[in-house]
Amino acid sequence: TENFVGHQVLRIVPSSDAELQKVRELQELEHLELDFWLSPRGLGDPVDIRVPFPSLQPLKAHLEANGVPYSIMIEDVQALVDLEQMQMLRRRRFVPRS
Amino acid sequence: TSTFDYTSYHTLEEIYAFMDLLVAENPNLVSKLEIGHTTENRPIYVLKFSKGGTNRPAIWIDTGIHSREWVTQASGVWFAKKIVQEQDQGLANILDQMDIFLEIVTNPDGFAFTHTSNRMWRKTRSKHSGSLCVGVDPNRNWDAGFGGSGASSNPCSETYRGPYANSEPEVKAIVDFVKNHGNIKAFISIHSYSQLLLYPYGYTTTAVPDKEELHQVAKEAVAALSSLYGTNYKYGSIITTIYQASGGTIDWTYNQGIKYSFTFELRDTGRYGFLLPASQIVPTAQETWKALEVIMAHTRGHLY
Repeated sequence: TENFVGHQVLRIVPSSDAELQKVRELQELEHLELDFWLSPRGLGDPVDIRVPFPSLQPLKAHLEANGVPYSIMIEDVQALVDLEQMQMLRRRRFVPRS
Repeated sequence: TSTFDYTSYHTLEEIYAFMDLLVAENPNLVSKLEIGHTTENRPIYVLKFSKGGTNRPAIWIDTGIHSREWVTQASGVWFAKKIVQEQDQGLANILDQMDIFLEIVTNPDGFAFTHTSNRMWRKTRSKHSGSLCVGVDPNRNWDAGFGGSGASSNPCSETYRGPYANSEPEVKAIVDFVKNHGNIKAFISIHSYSQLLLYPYGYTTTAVPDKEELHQVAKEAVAALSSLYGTNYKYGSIITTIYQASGGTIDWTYNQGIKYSFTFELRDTGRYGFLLPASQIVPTAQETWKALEVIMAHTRGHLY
């Protein structure tokens, strides 16, 4: 099973055409293996990107160097996936067999 | 199905078992149709809600075409139960005149893969000769602006359009069903997330002839949705509201003559994305249902 330990989801809300362009350019950087949960749309529209751990540092450095502000929407993707799994298992134990 | 846990996410097997139970409990209203098989040979099921008659005007709702958008399949399960237990006159009026088709797991292979191997999987699980990567984006594979910008020709991309239109059996199954039925009047494809209600087109900036009416219906549907929990939605055509997307589902259905073609992007409170906590399944389904009621009632009142 694929795991997402250390992956984070960053949220960028482009507030200028320059920022929007910078974010669009990220989509071409295939080696970073970015997973765009919300793709770039327009100014003010959030862009959410799941970033594998090895790409976190280079990407954050790139955004900061280009003055593109970002926030961390999900600190640790694996933690949320684990929580989801645990909830499902717990619910399954109590479901009365029909 | 009264003991089924609607407040939790479920596996493909559990959802298929739920569907069988719902049919068994409501033999005069619900039936299960098999419209095809997936790449990995899983059956593709559609629930039909009908009070009788043949080939009546119909409403189509699908969830889960992008497999990782789990809140959509979970909402589809909730909608199915809602339709059989709802006593309100609005739904009764609709079912007096129309059938409802509900495809809860529109991408079974991808959904199974999110439970067993990769929670973030979005596409189908097809393997096309000559490509390194697996899967096609089933919302770029329809014969509407297919191959245009707004989809990728790279098989490893999340928005890979596929080698040709309808290459994916999950898409072809719906195409054949819609063409054979011939009397579907509304087609609603449900995605998540980002709180949008969209109508065609996505592949071109040309406005659809029915833009005014669709915009008005979307406005009323969003108002009904937001009235429950205040969830803010934007609405408009795909290309003006999000971005250009070619080969999309509702562009094809609209071009087939299904005027009331809409896509939802369900809620996320902006903190979890696709990993929306299970505690938000029912509120999400409830608010979405209010918008669906508006669209279904408008369709019934404006049959064409």
